[in-house]
Amino acid sequence: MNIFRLTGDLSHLAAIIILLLKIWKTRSCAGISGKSQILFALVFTTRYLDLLTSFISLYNTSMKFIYIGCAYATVYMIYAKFKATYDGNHDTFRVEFLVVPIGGLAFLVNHDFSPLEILWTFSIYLESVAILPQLFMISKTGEAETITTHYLFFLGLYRALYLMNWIWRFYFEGFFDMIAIVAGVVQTILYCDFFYLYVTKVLKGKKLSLPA
Amino acid sequence: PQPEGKKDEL
Repeated sequence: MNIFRLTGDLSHLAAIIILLLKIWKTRSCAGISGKSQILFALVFTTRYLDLLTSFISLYNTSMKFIYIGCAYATVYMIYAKFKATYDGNHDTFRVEFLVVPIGGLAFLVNHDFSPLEILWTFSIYLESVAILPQLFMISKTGEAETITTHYLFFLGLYRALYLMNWIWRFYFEGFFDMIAIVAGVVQTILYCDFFYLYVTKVLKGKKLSLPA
Repeated sequence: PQPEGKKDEL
């Protein structure tokens, strides 16, 4: 464990909690893409199946349960509890165009052709594009609530910190995982446009609205 | 390659 991975995990946890609290406190999921949240729940489910097979540490296990629990709670609140506030007309990204090719890619490019490894690879690839429905929805509505932009900021920051963690681990431990690194770079690049708007607008107290 | 084949990252 290093400072980049720890702050990355805490940033990820902060994002997940911010979203959960936003929906719970405002009793509304307006502006939130339910499709992205379904993809994140799928990412955690396919990645954390090793909860059943191996124990790494109390931190590792507890964080996995928290991520999975929060992801499903968020999906439940969007599609069941506060369904009336779900903006389905703007959440129209065709996720099947993501899931199917990524499923195929996970079979072709992986470290080991075993079920757990292929599912892990699928989850790494899927996570890199899972935010697309949310970014697409914001481009369609032309704006985002400020709390939603904080959620996106911490979510984007977490994988950027993981990139630094991988540099650290390569230098100090000789560890690297090319699949995770390439997917992590793609994932972080997808946030660049948002990061620019966040820094130039939201941090200056303005509302995030498009076109910029 | 993963250390001792385990995935220790979240």
